Amino acid sequence: GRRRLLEAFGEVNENFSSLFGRLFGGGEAALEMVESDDPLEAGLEIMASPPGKRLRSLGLLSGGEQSLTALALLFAVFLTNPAPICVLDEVDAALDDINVHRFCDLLEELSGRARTRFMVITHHRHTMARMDRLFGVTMPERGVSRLVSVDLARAEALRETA
Amino acid sequence: GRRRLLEAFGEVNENFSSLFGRLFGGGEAALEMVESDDPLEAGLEIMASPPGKRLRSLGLLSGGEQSLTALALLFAVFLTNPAPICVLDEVDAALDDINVHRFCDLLEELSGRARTRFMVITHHRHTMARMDRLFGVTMPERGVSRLVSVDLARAEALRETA
Amino acid sequence: LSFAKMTLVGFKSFVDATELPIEGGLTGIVGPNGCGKSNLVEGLRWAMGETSAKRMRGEGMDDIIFAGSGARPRRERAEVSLILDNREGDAPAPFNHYDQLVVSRSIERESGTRYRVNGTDVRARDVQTLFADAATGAQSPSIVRQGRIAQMISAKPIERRRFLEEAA
Amino acid sequence: LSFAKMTLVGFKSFVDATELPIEGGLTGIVGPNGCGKSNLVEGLRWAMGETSAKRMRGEGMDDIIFAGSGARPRRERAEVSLILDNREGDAPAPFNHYDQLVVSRSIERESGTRYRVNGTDVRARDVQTLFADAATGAQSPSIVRQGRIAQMISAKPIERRRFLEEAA
Ligand SMILES: Nc1ncnc2c1ncn2[C@@H]1O[C@H](COP(=O)(O)OP(=O)(O)OP(=O)(O)O)[C@@H](O)[C@H]1O
Ligand SMILES: Nc1ncnc2c1ncn2[C@@H]1O[C@H](COP(=O)(O)OP(=O)(O)OP(=O)(O)O)[C@@H](O)[C@H]1O
Ligand SMILES: [Mg+2]
Ligand SMILES: [Mg+2]
Repeated sequence: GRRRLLEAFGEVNENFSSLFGRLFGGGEAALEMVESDDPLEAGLEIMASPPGKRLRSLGLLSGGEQSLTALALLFAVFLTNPAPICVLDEVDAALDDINVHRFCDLLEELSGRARTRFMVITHHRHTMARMDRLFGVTMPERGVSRLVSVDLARAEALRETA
Repeated sequence: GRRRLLEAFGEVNENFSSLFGRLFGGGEAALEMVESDDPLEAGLEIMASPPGKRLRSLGLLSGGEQSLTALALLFAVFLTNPAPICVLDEVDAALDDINVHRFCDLLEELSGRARTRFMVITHHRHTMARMDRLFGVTMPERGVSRLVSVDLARAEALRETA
Repeated sequence: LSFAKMTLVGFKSFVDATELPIEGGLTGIVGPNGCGKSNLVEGLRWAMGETSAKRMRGEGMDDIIFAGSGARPRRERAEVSLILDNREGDAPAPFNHYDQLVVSRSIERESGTRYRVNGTDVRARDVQTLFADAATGAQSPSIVRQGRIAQMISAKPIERRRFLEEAA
Repeated sequence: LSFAKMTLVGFKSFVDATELPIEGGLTGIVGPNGCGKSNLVEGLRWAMGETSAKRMRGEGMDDIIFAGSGARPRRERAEVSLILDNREGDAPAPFNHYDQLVVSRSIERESGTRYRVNGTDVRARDVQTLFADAATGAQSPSIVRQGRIAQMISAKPIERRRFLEEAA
């Protein structure tokens, strides 16, 4: 129990540090056990420093930096047991354009490496541009959803109609 | 104490219903006191139905619908005591393009009516396009912020550089 | 084991029969607020054996059946199917010999849920186990619901450790 | 009473003297993640008398002073000023007769905060009252911090009622 948790912690921490470095193009991050020496009682603190910035706990970073760090942790856990399908519902909401591209670089690599099929729900124009294909959801009739295949040019128009 | 809270509730509720209708282009919403008959003990539930949809509590709406509804409540409170300055930090993160325009229509009206000066922090291209002026924040030197005046065309380039 | 497609009918706003192909690489899903994107995610989790109506923004499990809208009357029944490719043969027994698995869940108002694999009735637990063994499932950390990232950020240290525990 | 501009120096990432005009209508503030936009919001709240370092993502109040970066050494002092237009004469006494109010807050490491209005030392409470009477201030519901909307949505009914109470 305790030993298994410590092993999981070690593996996730290692993945987390390396994924953080990839998503931020540098910098350092690590998980820390706090409030108890017993891993089954302890809490988990997230320490992170984007490139050129001091190491601080997650709560002190900017909104977009927090999002990107949380994504590094999410995929750190993912890598310990890769799933055949990964669904991401608007996880890029707080990211600027540069960070969206870094995030999509990572998704491409994970889908290649782990052969995971990704479903990415987004409002972000730059995320859409990085997808292999796009499906649009509309409501041509009130309250009734309809799924359509779209190419990127049509997606622009699709997103902007209610 | 109790009476003042009930009066505030009444005024906010009225503003909320009307602002909801404006932001959604129809539909109905209302605040409800729950869990106690005593207003000083009760909780506040938010009931909302976007146009063509059934009345349900806030937690059951879509992400963007929840955001827009919360904004209606925020400005409902605002209207009871309009401030000379209103600062909105990325409140449009979950909104699609149509809803961003409805949100900006409301800001325009409030700034005219209440003479409130609005500062709107955003990553949304369509929000930027509705502003009277834009300031960009960059970090030309690591960890050092710099404020510059921008026109909309330059904003596009600005948002996309780190 | 890999996912090939999902079909839905009568499920929330997807009242008409809908087919979502699940192909390799990155698939984007786009559309305005409230049009049904997150409903697709919930359809997937429901078909994999999600047991909590609350986790699907409902009060009771019948809430996932199309409730009616505009000119359309409400439905009495909903069904979501997941079509899986098992040519690698790694699905658990007793399904390991099929090339394709059709995992179906249906619900009828006031009369409950029914699970089937390739037409044969199975228990909820069989479906949950099938997906858990394939490193997925309704509670899988790789199904990231809207708002989950914000929740991870604001979580207290103890809650974060639990997140790690569940993944371990 | 209306806001005309804000100036900052040594405040978080705004180490160099910076002036932000506050004009009528809608002013947009844009830029990449982590570039300092939310720091401007915290500068405004700090100048209006924010008392909690935690509410400004710090551990102690000295955390708002520029901590150093790259080639730049840390600063020992930070100052933020708000320039207010009082030609309508509605500022509270003893400031009501000025056409313009310059409300300044400065902090020096290990030696604490100082508030001034038009050069005269005042107490924190005087500044907080000045802004509260003008229907604004560090805790004003019209200063909507990043993440506040998500927090309002996920708030429990009792927390929401408290939000209403504070506004009443
Ligand atoms: N049982 C049901 N019957 C009919 N419609 C339903 C049912 N349950 C939910 N809906 C509708 O589905 C819509 C919600 O869709 P969903 O949450 O998928 O939106 P979304 O595309 O994710 O939007 P956003 O971009 O705002 O997150 C709501 O309009 C809701 O009224
Ligand atoms: N005392 C300080 N000294 C120097 N830099 C600081 C200090 N406090 C915070 N910072 C820096 O300010 C930056 C945070 O800026 P801020 O939160 O304003 O970003 P933002 O533009 O709002 O980004 P986002 O779009 O992600 O919300 C961080 O990089 C942080 O390192
Ligand atoms: Mg959604
Ligand atoms: Mg910010």
